[in-house]
Amino acid sequence: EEATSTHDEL
Amino acid sequence: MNIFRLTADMTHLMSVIVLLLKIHTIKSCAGISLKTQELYAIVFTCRYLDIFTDFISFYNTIMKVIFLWTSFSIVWYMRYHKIVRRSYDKDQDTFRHVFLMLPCLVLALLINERFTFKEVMWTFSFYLEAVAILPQLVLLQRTRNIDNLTGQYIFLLGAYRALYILNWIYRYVTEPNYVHWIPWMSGLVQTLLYGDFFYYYFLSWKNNVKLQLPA
Repeated sequence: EEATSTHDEL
Repeated sequence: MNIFRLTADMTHLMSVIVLLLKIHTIKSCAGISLKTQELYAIVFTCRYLDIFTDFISFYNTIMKVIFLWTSFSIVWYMRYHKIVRRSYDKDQDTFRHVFLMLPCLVLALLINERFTFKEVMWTFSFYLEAVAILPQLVLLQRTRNIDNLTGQYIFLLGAYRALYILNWIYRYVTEPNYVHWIPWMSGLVQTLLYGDFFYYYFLSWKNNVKLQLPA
């Protein structure tokens, strides 16, 4: 999935 | 993942461990605001709604579980543990945290990256985390005695967000079109709120005296 859609930080 | 973010997450984890150690070993939560702990449990719940839907990495999932489990454990200890709850001074910890939650929710409904339930909840968690420390800082002003563990807990909790700002600067510089104004602004406000605490914490460390916040 493209980075913007999921938040990869805690 | 970069060194700033890893250090930030470890600092955040350390703050939670310091608090759990204090509560679990000396069975005391003196000087700790239950309101702030409840706000943090809400922050993690709203932020990690995607824990089962979006798998980022094992690290990400494990850390989410740890933060959820520890934040709810701390609230449980302070509310229901027969010994710990006795050291909670509820008549000092009177901050009406619902007055923090409502504006954050309204703001999240107005300013967000995408108007979906999960996204609004994620945004709400950032706005709420920015102000979640307020009941704790108010309680510190009221209770004169700030024991070392409480001081260390708050210091680590503030330091983790300051490190996240370094992470965001690093990612903005190194990753093309990495722009997230909502965490950035919230994180900045959150770190600034610790400003005077950091100042007095540094003074107490430099002069080797007990941490005292001015009334």
